[in-house]
Amino acid sequence: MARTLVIANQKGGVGKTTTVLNLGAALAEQGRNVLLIDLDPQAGLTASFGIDTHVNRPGSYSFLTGDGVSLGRVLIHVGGTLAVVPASLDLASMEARLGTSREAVTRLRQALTRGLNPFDYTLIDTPPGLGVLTANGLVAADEVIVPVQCQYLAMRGVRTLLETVRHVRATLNPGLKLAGLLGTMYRPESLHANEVLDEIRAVFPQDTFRTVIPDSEALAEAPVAAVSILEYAPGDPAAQAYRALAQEIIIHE
Amino acid sequence: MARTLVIANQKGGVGKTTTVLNLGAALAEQGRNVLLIDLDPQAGLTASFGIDTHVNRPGSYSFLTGDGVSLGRVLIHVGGTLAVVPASLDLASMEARLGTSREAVTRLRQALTRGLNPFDYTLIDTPPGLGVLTANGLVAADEVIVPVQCQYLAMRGVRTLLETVRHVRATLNPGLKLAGLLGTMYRPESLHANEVLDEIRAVFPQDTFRTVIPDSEALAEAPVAAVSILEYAPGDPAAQAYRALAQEIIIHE
Ligand SMILES: Nc1ncnc2c1ncn2[C@@H]1O[C@H](COP(=O)(O)OP(=O)(O)OP(=O)(O)O)[C@@H](O)[C@H]1O
Ligand SMILES: Nc1ncnc2c1ncn2[C@@H]1O[C@H](COP(=O)(O)OP(=O)(O)OP(=O)(O)O)[C@@H](O)[C@H]1O
Ligand SMILES: [Mg+2]
Ligand SMILES: [Mg+2]
Repeated sequence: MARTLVIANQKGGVGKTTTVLNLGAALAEQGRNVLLIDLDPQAGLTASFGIDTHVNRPGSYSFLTGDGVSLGRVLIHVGGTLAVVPASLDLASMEARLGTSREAVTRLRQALTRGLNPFDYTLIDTPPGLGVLTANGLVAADEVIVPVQCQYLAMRGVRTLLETVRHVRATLNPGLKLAGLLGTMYRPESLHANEVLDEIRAVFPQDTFRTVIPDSEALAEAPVAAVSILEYAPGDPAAQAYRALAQEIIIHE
Repeated sequence: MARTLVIANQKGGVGKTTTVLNLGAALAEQGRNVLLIDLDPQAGLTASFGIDTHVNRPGSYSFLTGDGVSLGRVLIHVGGTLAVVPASLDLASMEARLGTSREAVTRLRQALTRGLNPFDYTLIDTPPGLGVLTANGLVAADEVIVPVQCQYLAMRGVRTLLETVRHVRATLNPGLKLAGLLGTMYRPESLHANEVLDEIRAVFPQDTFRTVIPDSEALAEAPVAAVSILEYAPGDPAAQAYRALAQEIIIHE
């Protein structure tokens, strides 16, 4: 049963791109066929595979705007059982031009359901904010993962985001489920981080992953080497954490 | 001579809000009259002063959309010589509704130049992305400060942002200057962070502040106490760094 997960949080810099990359790699390591879709004009996910983001090529922009562009024409195989639909800067013009009409926010779902999607998992990376690109991800997905940096300023927006998820479920995507809140950049020695994590678990007890992603320098370094942390630093606590997260996802298959 | 500085970077979570808050406090500590304007619908800056962001009150949204709303009606004094124009969630609807026409992106400049602005410094916090709210900040400002997290994924977008600044200067705001790139969340023991910082200084030698903001837990904790780091942890290296940054700004008066 193919599953589509969107990784979203309007707060910036909380580990959305890092989670799509490394969870995707961990699911692929477990033998699943995995597609990653980059919907962020900054194309951090695309760059993390060493793909030149200044080259003009078919990608998520043409997938969202072209008529009947097939998945096969826009995806790039990046090794193992992992493929990626690259982003480009022209996605940014969609945020300004499209508005958030029903037609505008259902484009990705149309494109994904139009043709064959042979992947077991599709993970969608979204930009910060709650614009048309993030809306496309929420409408196209079966489940949402919300990375939450274990710091006060990052914690504040979770309630607003969950309200947006409820709104999308009520209007455009009745099957949309919350896969869970994922603590990221966690420093066990920090009292502040522990207070924030305790608060998230207290307020959302059923909706928080057991796995927490630790703060790890290797996660910031791996994109320079254009590999996931599983390859860059296989024994790093963050690599183990993304493997554990993949297990928490797989058990719901 | 009154100066207006916008703190912008489309990359999320790089320290924009933290810089507006703590640079603002450091300038006020030097006896300057300082106004902070929160243009981010997530209202992190507003929350950092302990202001309830769910209460309906005049703020930056009414300042940008109301006819002739004066500064005096929207600002809140938060102690010392510091005042803030609070943000609210309805700002988010501007991103979707307004588009980026000339009329839409000059609203803040109109509002600020309409009446008296008795402040020595006006600092503008912007959301991640390059939408209409960030555009309003770039058009209204005399100078831009670009916080750059010392990590690879955060470094990639600087060239795009500087192109946007050049474009705004050429079309809407001929006086817009780059005050500088500001390294943030810097960990001196990290080889990766040093490589990124060296790269930024090599590529933009004339445009990088000497001051670098260190990675400091106290910066993430201070907003919970609703004070700046100068009050929360006056001896912390990050407090010293924001004081040093204020000096680098003041010498150009
Ligand atoms: N657990 C972690 N420990 C240390 N650094 C991390 C961790 N997760 C992500 N990072 C680094 O923090 C920065 C922000 O992460 P990332 O870009 O994945 O966040 P994002 O939510 O996708 O940001 P944006 O909102 O801009 O899209 C990146 O430089 C990344 O390498
Ligand atoms: N130098 C620093 N050291 C440690 N933590 C920091 C530092 N600067 C900011 N932070 C923390 O990192 C997180 C991101 O910072 P901040 O919210 O200021 O970034 P931003 O660029 O304003 O994010 P957004 O793009 O969402 O508006 C916050 O939780 C903040 O408290
Ligand atoms: Mg990202
Ligand atoms: Mg901010």
